[in-house]
Order: sequence, then structure tokens, then C-alpha cells
Amino acid sequence: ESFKLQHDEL
Amino acid sequence: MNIFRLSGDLSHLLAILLLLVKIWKTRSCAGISGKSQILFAIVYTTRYLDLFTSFVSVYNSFMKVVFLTASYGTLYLMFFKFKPTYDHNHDSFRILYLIIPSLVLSFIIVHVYTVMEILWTYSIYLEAVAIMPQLFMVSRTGEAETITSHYLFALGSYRALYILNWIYRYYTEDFLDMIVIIAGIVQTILYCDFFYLYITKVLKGKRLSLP
Repeated sequence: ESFKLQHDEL
Repeated sequence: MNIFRLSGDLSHLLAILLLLVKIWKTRSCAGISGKSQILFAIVYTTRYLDLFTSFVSVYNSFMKVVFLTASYGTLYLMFFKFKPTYDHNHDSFRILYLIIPSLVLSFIIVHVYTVMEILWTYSIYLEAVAIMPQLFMVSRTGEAETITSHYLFALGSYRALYILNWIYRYYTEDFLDMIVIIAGIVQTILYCDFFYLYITKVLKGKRLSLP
């Protein structure tokens, strides 16, 4: 998985 | 969380608070683009809808609430409380030229086709260009107050620090989100001209004025 769909940045 | 991300967030927070304090203390929003502020309110609103759907950390939720509150607070000060001081004649950038293409792009280049994900992507694209009305306004009036320059520098530094954070995250946790990285690079490039003026003029105690 190359990205997280739960965006953990602001 | 790493030092680059934390510095970026704090820089972002500093920018937003600087703007609010400046407007409140001087009782004036002269030199500030209301259009950029409207775009930022759209950015925070569409991005932080996930406050209701996903929890990351107390820190994240807290910052999201602060950004949203401060953004709408700024709009209130500009368009209601200190409206007579708003310099709308110089704030003439057509924001539909930013709103529409960002929206179209968020339907074309997006990770997953869900409403939340398209809105998140839209907020990323719109944020990248949201400062353009403000930079356009500075170029039209040919100057910026020193406090406005500090605001712009802090706001520009935030995404530049995020780029360092993404490089760090790529090597430490294999994190790679090309949408946010490319948009963040575009966003930072837009500030380069301003960064140059800030370093060569404002840091040397001079007012930012264009030749």
C-alpha cells in the first residue's frame, strides 16, 4: 500500500 | 509525527494567528486579500470534514478545530466587523479561475472515487493555489506591511517544511502520496518570489515594496 486513505496530516 | 511535520504545523498555526492578531490589533484588514481567505475557508472545510468520520489523534482534531475556527473568525473580521477597511478594489483576482479547475482536477486525479476523498483532494489542489489572490494583491499595490510579510512567510514555510516531512516519511515509513506531494511542491514554488523579497528586504528591516 503506497498511500494511506486515512489522511493523518493536516 | 516528526520534527519537520511539527515545525510545519506550528508555522501554519503561527501564520493564521498572526493574521488574526494583526487584524484585531490594528482594527484593519488593509492589504489582506479577502478572496484568499475565502479560499482557505473552503480548503479547511472540505479537508476537515473527516473530523466527523475518522479520528487520528487529539492533536490532529484539536488543530483542525483551531484552523477552522480561526479561518471563519478571519472571514468574520474581514467581511463584517472591519469591513470598511477591506481594500476590495485591489483584491481583483478572479477566484473562479482557481475554484473550477481545482474541482475538475480533483475528479480526474484522485486516489479513490468517494465523496470524502474527492473533497479532500479538492482541498489539496485548491490550497496549492489559494494564496494567488493575496500575492496578486501585493503585486498590484506594490507593497506589503511587515506583519503581512511575516504572515506570508510563515504560511509559505509550512508547506516547504511538509515537503521535508514527506521526504523523511518516504524513507522511514514508505509513505508516498503523490497528490499531496506534487500539490505541495507547486504551492511552495508559488511563494519563491516572495521568499526572495522577504529575505533580501524584510529581514534587513526594510518594508516589502516592489520596484
